[in-house]
Amino acid sequence: YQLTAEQQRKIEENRRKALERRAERLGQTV
Amino acid sequence: NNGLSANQNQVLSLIRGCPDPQGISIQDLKQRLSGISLSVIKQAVEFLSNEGHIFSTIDEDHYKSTDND
Repeated sequence: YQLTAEQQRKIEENRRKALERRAERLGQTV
Repeated sequence: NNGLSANQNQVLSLIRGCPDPQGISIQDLKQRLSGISLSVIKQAVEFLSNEGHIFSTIDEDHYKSTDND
């Protein structure tokens, strides 16, 4: 399965957003 | 104890273990977790996504983990 450049860009953007959500959640528990 | 339920941990483990660049599909999760209903799997996926453990990739049906690479 070969990803297009647009798919790779979308995946990276979604990963970045998820990491931001993760950081927010971890910050709330401290 | 990481704060996740048994079902959520099973779903997260499968997503983490998938090496494909587009991640694993909901249908693949359902096939591998035959003892868990599709609605429970989708609930776990939504929770894990909200918590930032996973994210959707090429569409809302494929998921990868934020910490598998």
